[in-house]
Amino acid sequence: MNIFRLLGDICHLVAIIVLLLKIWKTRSCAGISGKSQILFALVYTTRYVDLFFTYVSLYNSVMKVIFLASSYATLYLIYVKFKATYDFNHDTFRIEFLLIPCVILSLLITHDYSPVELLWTFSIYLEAVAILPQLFMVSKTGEAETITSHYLFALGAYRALYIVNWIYRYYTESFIDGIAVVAGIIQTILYADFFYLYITKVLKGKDFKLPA
Amino acid sequence: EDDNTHHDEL
Repeated sequence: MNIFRLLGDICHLVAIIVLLLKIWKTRSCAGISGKSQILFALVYTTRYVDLFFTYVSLYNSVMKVIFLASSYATLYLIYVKFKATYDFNHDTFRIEFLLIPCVILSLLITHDYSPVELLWTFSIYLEAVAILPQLFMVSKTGEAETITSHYLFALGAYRALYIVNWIYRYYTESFIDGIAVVAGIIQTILYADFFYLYITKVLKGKDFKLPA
Repeated sequence: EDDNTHHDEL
């Protein structure tokens, strides 16, 4: 463990909690893409299948449980409890166009063809693009609630910090996982446009609105 | 064993 990865995990946790609080406090999931949340739940489910038979550390197991529980709780809030506030008209990204390429790619490029490893690889590729429905929805509505922009910033920062963690691990442990690094870089690049808007607008107290 | 198949990151 290193400070970059710890900060990354904390950002990730903050993002998930901010989203849950936003929906719970405002009793509304307006502006939130349920499809992205479905993809995230799928990412954690396929990545943490080893939760019950591979023990890395208490921290690792606890965080996995938190990520799994919170992602399904978010799905429950969006699709059950506050279903009436779900903006399905704007949440129209075709997630099969993400799922199918990720399945194919995880069969073509993977470290190992064991079921657990294939699921892990699939989850890495899927996580890289899981935010697209949300970014697509923000681009369609042209704006996002400030709290939602904080959620997106924290979520983007988490994987950006993981890139720093991989650089650190490369130089200190000569550890490198090409699949995770390439997917992580793509994932972070997808946030670039959002990061720019967030820093130039939200941090200056303005609303998060895309230039018309 | 290829250490990549033992993922210690979240």
